[in-house]
Amino acid sequence: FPAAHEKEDEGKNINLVETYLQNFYNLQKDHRPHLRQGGQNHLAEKLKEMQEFFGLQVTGKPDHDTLEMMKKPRCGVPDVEQ
Amino acid sequence: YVFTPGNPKWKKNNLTYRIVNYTSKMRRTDVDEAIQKALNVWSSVTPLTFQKIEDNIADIMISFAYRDHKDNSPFDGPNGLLAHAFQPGEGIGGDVHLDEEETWTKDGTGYNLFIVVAHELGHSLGLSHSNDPGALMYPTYAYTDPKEFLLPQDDIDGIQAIYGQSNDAVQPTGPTTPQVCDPNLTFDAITTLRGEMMFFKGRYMLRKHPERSETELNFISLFWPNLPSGIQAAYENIERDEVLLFKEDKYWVIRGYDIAYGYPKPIYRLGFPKTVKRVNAAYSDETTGKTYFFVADRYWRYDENKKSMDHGYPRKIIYDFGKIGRVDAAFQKDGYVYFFHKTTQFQFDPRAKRIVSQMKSISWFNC
Repeated sequence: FPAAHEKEDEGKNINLVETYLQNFYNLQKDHRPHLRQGGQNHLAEKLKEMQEFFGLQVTGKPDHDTLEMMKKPRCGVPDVEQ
Repeated sequence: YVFTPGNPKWKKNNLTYRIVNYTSKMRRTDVDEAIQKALNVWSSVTPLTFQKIEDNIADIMISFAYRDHKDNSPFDGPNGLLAHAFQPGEGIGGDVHLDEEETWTKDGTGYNLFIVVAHELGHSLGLSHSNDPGALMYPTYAYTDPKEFLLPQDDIDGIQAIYGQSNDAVQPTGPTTPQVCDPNLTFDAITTLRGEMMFFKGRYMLRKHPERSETELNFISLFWPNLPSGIQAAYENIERDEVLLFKEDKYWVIRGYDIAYGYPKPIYRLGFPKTVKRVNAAYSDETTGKTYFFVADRYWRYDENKKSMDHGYPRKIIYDFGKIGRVDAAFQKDGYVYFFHKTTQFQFDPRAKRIVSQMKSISWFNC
């Protein structure tokens, strides 16, 4: 059961991750076209930056704890300089 | 704490604010009070003053807005983004915008307006987000009872680095966030909870799952918004799947995320004499059904089946448990009882009736 469910979440989650990193960690939007092909490293770097800021395990991957943190209600001011 | 890049700050200490409009979710007087209290969080630790004006342009304009409200940072409806604010400066500088589609409240339901405005005002004064999870300037929302709110030390240090100290003779200080591997860490109370361990400290709870190496730090209010901070004793009744939490002369019964109906109740209904004002520590022996309460240098024994205190108590702790001093916290795990006294932890074998080992208080955290 969980595996299939996760598959569907993955698509939804990548949107959450990208939007979060664009809003708060200065992930450039114009990179979006190759985010899915070649820009993953850039996104992974931003993800590491966010994980480090929140004291999460720095994996560069949108793991469970990271997604939970991204879903928390929060202030709209970015965490890093835009 | 982190300064806003470029270190913007107000060039004057006497600032003005104006509440441009009001949310429909709260009474106007409650909104006024919440904002006044939020401003006082910062004015009480700096030379800053805030004067309310009713019209014209104030330094800090506070307003509730919907979705796209023409500042290139649209809101997103309920939850998610709650509010934002602008760094010190002319025009939009210093202004606070709150998402009108949130459920603003003055208690622990929805989003507490005081807490959110106090955070945003930190931005209005030149602070950015802090990565201290206990700081007011931490980016995610965390409820604290406004009546118990104390500006954390991280935020005091940050705002005073910008504007200097308050003019009060006595400088205010704030709570610090517990660091799990701090050798000086002591605990208010400890209990097991469905196989995990909960260490209570101030308004925090350190949560340790036996299968995970890292320890989670959460606010008590994250799980139980109606519980106070500063829990003084706790124990788990495994058979009933309940945790009992004690503070001063009251106790609560917790079942998972729920606080049992009708609590808190006075501790005297458990059989304590009126001379007992608070309980320091407690643990429950699952095999015997007996619960041990530690108060100052004595302890009581409670029979969970008879629901009454055993006769012949209180007794002196030193008589039956040895030289463990005053007990700050205690819990039982795998047949052993662990007593915490300041930064020392004693492992007691109830079968041999003696202390079998002594460790540091933070021994459970894989430091």
